[in-house]
Amino acid sequence: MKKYAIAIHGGAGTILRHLMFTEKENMYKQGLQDAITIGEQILKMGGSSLDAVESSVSSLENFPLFNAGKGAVFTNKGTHEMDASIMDGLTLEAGAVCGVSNIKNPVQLARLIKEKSGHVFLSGPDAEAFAHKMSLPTAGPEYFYTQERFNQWQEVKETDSYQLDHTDKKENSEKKFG
Amino acid sequence: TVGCVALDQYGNLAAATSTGGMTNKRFGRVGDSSIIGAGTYANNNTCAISCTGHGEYFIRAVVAYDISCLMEYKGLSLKEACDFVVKEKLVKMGGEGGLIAIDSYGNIELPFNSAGMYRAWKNSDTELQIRIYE
Repeated sequence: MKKYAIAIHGGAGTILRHLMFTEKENMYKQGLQDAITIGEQILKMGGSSLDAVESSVSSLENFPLFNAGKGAVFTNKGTHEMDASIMDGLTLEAGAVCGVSNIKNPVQLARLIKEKSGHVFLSGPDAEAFAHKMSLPTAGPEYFYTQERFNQWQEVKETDSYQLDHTDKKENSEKKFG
Repeated sequence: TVGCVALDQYGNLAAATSTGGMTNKRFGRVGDSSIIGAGTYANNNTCAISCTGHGEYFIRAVVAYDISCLMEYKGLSLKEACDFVVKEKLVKMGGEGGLIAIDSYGNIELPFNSAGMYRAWKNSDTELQIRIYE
């Protein structure tokens, strides 16, 4: 068998170690293990790297503790706006989407944009219309709601601050200008 | 943010990234995850990359393509390119986060400059590894 390899991430930052309880740490690790196992099985059986990354990321999107798909964070308006992209190293073809609110697996939409839209990058409601045309699964706001992300939003919603995926500190919106 | 990079048995690389963005974001803000070359990139001649972190910095540093370019044009290894971009360039800019990367030989790098990064990796020769902190 020729060599294959796979790596996944579920975001950077992380809460302070002494605040990470064993039970929750195990849940995170289970989410990572499930996702990488799906991708690895595809590679082991001779499947493509493109199928592997799409499947692993879909699994991570379906896991509510990570900030994507089902566990997406709240915007200032209390909505969810999700972005995703995918790229094929053989052909350098790519697909990307931003600002979609009701697509269960935005990475699958990114792949369909790459393969079926004739474009590279679609955004917002019209990207959702393309997803509908492609018969991708959609869901209402209740699907994307998690209590933890809601609480995170409540802490900062009246401020100009925002937060990264896994953090106990607030960022000021001016910082990005360096 | 979540992401995945992979090398298949035919030597083809791929990368994907997906995110809900930042809590309390406004004005239709878009980060690096959906931007090819910033948060996601794959090229069979070099590597596949998926990033996570403070997107504005990753966009300005064109992180994913920068690593590929350092390998393709300057001859750096995957580790050298990743360490330079994440632990020197991004740190100097003030950008917090990390990335996962695989090259065409199956080497894996997972550098980050934040407190931790939720990550897992495996190749056909080694056991599955899962880590959160350093």
